[in-house]
Amino acid sequence: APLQSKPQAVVTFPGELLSNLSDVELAENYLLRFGYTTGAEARTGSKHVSLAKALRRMQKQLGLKETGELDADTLEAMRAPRCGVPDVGP
Amino acid sequence: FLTFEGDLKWDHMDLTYRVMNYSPDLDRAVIDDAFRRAFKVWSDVTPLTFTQIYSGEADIMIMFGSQEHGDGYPFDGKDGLLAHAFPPGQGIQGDAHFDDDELWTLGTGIVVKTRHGNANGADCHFPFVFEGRSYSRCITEGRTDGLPWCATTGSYDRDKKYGFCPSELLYTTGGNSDGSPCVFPFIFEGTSYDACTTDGRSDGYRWCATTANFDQDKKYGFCPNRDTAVVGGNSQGDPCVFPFTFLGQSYSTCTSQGRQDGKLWCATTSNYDTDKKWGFCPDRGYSIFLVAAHEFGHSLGLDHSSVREALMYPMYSYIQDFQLHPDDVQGIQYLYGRGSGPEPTASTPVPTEKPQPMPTEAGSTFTTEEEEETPEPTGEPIPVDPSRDACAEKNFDAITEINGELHFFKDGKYWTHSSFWKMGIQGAFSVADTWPGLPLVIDAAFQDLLTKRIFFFAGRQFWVFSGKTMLGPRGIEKLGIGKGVGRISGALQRGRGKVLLFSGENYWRLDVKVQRVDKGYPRATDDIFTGVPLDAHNVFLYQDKYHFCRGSFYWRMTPRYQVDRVGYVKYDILQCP
Repeated sequence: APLQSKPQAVVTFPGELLSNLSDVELAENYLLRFGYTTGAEARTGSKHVSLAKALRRMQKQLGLKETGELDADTLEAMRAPRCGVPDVGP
Repeated sequence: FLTFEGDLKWDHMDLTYRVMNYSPDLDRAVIDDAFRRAFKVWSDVTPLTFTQIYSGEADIMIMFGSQEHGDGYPFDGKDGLLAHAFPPGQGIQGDAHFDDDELWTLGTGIVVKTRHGNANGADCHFPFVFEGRSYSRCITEGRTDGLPWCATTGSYDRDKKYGFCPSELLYTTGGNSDGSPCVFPFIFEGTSYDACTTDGRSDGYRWCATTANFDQDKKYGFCPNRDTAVVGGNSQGDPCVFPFTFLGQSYSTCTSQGRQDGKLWCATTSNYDTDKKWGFCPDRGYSIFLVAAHEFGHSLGLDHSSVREALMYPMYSYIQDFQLHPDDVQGIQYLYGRGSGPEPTASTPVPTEKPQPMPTEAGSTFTTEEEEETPEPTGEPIPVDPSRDACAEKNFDAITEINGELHFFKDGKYWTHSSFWKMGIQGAFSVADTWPGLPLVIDAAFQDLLTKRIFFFAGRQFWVFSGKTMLGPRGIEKLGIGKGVGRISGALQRGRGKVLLFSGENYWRLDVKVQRVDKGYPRATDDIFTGVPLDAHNVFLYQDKYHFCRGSFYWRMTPRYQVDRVGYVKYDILQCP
């Protein structure tokens, strides 16, 4: 097929579920949804420390490098299609 | 693997399931077959049976839905969450839900099953040639009734094999019209419609009337997705309209113009610029079989696994020749295997006490070897020589995992180490106490994952233990291993009752059930296990990776045959100080 020429103006398509979440917000939602952190932990502990702790727990569970950082592999894993059942807790 | 808190499990083995509705992405027969195969994944390795029922309350109720679909756990549009399921129990427990904002396929693109025609329901063959032109979608060319059709071989001109494609002009699903096709135009709430609509519904499913007036007749059905149906966008399920105009240009195929992510889309009216109606063109989609097999694992009591290759790993990845991973088998057999899991305690699944280590069965008697399921030896072994320190050993006669714990054998003694129960090294125990009849020095051992039987090798002899019952010694020539082999140095369990036996620079594949090595063996270890010592003293499977030991070192290899670690047996695996 003819190589698509360089895309023209980028269009905003109506009804597209664009995620305008920042990476940290995406991570916080993910960690909460899949049981790696609880709402209480997210509210009380120091944000960075609890995020790092929850990230490490998620990275361990999913066989990722346990960095406690929001690195590319971890973000990619958070965007990957998956099952909706939490990984931790009821 | 992980079970749900309290080892929730069904209290009966003959389970029922019911499919409440069907995704418009696939022919109903394709979905039914996928669910049947997904249940078979689990019934193949347990005493469980699954029967589809078509009315009433089944143990496992299956439904498709999008966004909020009635259980308070909304889906999230295309991609992201694909499905979820609930652990065993009454009511919604055990049920499985699939996000219908996904494109459901068999994992490699849309499955277009034909009806009527002369191809007995065969799938479309894309591309196909008709009157010299090549087509990669259903067409209405060559017909006056506008019914989309396709060839079921590469060339209609040559083979004349064809069938009709899913379309609302051919049939509808569900509803109250027994599959009758749509009637266009039809009246709904006083308005005339000449295409399927989602009006009047909150679940986003496209429907039509099957008479000219719905207001009057109330006859309707759901529209099957055509092969060019879009996914997501603001017209989910509507077919692309070709050609369509976009930014003043005409397009006769899906395009990624206007986007930065390269995703292909199309308009669902002839002019995007004026109507702004669009959606993503079908991609590989998600395998309803694989996702269902995973979700049914939850419905049976399995939680997520941390083993990447396991079916119960939370992320989706398409696998062509699917095979249940030993981790999944161990998990489901822990719950339902013959006598190895906690017995159901009451008439309905109730949380049992906290998960216990694999139960040991006191003094079980076995009927015949074929039927028995063998728990580990009765009672906990008594340390005979706790002063004997595993960390003082230079190397070991054999290393293998038995009942989830690594066992280190040396001169008639053995130690155990469990990564799960954080109890450090246990032992030394006496081999003769646990497995009477074995020689002082063994060369290799492995536990068959399905039957739990334990094979021991020393020199050219081998023994098979089922609990305390021992078979042997027998010569390894009985397994089909030739005279030139002096000893077996290790074993790697594979799926489906196969085990690789290593000796020197070769390995054999043993069929555990028939206790014979497969044809075409031995093979050179270096053929696929590249980068590990070919004269390894021990070879064993642990935490789903292959370990080859020589001297005080081990080489660890992933199931994709990549060496991902070289370390010390003592400090890394035994975790000696």
